[in-house]
Amino acid sequence: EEVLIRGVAHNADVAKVSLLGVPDQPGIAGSVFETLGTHSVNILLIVQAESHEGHNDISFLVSSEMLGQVREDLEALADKIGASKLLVDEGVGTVSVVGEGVQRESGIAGRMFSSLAREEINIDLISTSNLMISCVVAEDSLEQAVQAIHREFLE
Amino acid sequence: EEVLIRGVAHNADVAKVSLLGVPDQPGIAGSVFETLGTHSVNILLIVQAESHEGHNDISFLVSSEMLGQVREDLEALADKIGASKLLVDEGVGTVSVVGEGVQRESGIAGRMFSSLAREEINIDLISTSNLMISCVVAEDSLEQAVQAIHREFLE
Ligand SMILES: C[C@@H](O)[C@H](N)C(=O)O
Ligand SMILES: C[C@@H](O)[C@H](N)C(=O)O
Repeated sequence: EEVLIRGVAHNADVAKVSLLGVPDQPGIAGSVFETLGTHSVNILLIVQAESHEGHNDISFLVSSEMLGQVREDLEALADKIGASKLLVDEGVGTVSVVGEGVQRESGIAGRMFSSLAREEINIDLISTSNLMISCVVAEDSLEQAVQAIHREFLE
Repeated sequence: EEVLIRGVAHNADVAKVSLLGVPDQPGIAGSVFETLGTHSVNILLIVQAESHEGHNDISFLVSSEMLGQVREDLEALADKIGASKLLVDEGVGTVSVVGEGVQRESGIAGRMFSSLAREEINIDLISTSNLMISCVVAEDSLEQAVQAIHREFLE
């Protein structure tokens, strides 16, 4: 069953927030996002990968214009949950391949990631669902990233 | 604009594969998934979060029945890309909240994660898209996790 790639999406107006070294215990992730929920923060991506020695990192993207509003709250939140560090990076962007079942075929992810590699663009974060494979890359590389992925899938 | 939660999905027939300590350089992610692509491996989730000191971890889920077929290849792959460790965990499952725009509202993620926390279920991996928030938890906790999230959103 062939996967149809419907499009390539991208977003430059995002900022990455990473809470590093949070305790890997029930309630931590809930606390982070309930707090953000009270500020009606628009969240564009959440990734959490493998924990290490009782700690983990939680990364998420917010719209750039929203970052200013929540920055102080993020500092307080980082303290509250016991994060070892709060990292905020406004110089990022997302590029995504969209289509029904995209993540099923590992070949599609491979082609997407390799097309970025050929441009020497480093992949910062990766998040997928059945409809979309998203990569976070440096904002300065975003346009080049979008073109490379467009060439790979839509030409 | 209210987000409509359409459903709670889950999958117990998955195995987690994590490549730990891979070089954080262009081409690594491409190499992993192109290799898996040659084996027609069905990938159900890919997450990569923040890198540390020039290295990162890449985690993905494969269907349980497929794990046997690819296990040797995974060992070879881990060596090829210079991973410090290959971790395979068959005792996991996924639970997801599905609905248009779910990740936009941080409150929804907060409620989902907190409902797991109240059951003292630890969240292993998190991946989101505009349509779905997915958590990987221990397979032994999956049924309880699904019920808790169902109660939170659909009752
Ligand atoms: C790190 C964080 O996700 C934690 N494991 C939790 O369940 O909340
Ligand atoms: C770690 C891996 O994702 C690497 N940054 C790459 O671009 O392939």
